[in-house]
Amino acid sequence: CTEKYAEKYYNRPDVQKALHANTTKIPYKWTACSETLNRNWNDSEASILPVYRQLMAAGIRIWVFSGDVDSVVPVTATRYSLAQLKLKVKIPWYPWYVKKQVGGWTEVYEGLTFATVRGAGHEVPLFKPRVALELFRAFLRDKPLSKS
Amino acid sequence: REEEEADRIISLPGQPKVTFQQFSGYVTVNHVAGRSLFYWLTEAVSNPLSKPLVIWLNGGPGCSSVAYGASEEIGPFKINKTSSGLYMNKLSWNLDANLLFLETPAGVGFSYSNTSSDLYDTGDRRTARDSLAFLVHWMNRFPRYKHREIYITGESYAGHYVPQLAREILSYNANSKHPLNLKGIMVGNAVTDNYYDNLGTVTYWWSHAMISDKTFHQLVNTCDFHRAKNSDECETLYSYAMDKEFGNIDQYNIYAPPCN
Repeated sequence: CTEKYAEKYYNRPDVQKALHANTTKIPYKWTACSETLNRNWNDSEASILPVYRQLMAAGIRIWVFSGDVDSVVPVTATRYSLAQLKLKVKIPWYPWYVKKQVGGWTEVYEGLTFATVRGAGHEVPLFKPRVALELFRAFLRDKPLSKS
Repeated sequence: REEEEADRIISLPGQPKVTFQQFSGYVTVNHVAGRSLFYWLTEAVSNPLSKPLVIWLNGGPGCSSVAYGASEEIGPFKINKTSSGLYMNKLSWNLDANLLFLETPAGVGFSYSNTSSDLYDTGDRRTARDSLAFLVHWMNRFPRYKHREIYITGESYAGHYVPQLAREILSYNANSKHPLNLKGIMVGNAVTDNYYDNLGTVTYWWSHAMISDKTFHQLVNTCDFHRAKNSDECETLYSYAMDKEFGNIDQYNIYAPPCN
């Protein structure tokens, strides 16, 4: 329920002053999510896969991860989608490790790295902060995730 | 220099003492409509000048606010239970990078538009365009980041925002004398493809024993997963699955109880 803490903290005048926020006195409270925007979203691309192809062609590094206890955008959804890219496998499927524990599974393709994060929900760094930090570090270094 | 200094955060209420710098404020992305996006930069704990710039976007759509990434995932602070103050996140990603949290599009969090109709007709396209405009103008306020390595990261519906902003940057770079040094993107539990996401989602529900065989087959046979908007029959099935068969769980973390 940590989202509730944010709803209180970011509506405090002293916090908004310190953040130089809400300087124009926005006529509604700060909220974590805008229901208005969410219900009136105007345009949404049916598939992002063509964008991935453009980015790969331009040499942009692409990593995709998935917390495997999320059921909103679950790991099977991501795997079905990425499978449509039909990428060549560079390093076949293997478990990756953080501090001698399985962090998840990963596969490295030409142009994209996919990794699951074991036991993490939708907000992976919230549920598995240390594993997420190791994933982030490997992404920045562009190195495959550790096998032990 | 003055604009940067005006955005400097001295200290947030209830914040522990820190050594890294932080800045926050607004960048106008559309003068005609009066749209301004709010950002919060928390620089790296050590050697910020040699560390990359990592932009973090949350999803929704409409939820890319500092409530998530910044305050409960990768940011340096977490909010305590009484919202009276902050405590340190020892595994913050600003151990390795300068983190730029962006509330986008206008209407999210502290980001606003002076044209109220903007909240009723924003979508992927405007969000990507405004986020690019933000980044270009922001770089003028923080010129030390102009040639820095940039990574864009995020989760959920930011599975749209992140690649779309990257695509905007590629287009901008093609015509700019000062290209942005975009190196990579990373997305988590990312909305990617309507059809395969939907098919994969109901398959996950079934393979994790969250729904019955009957409901699974009805969903697969009734719903057209290509459509962004479900038919009424399909919608009824989804509601039955979530309300009657999932039961009392947190869909974002299926082995935990829901937040009451």
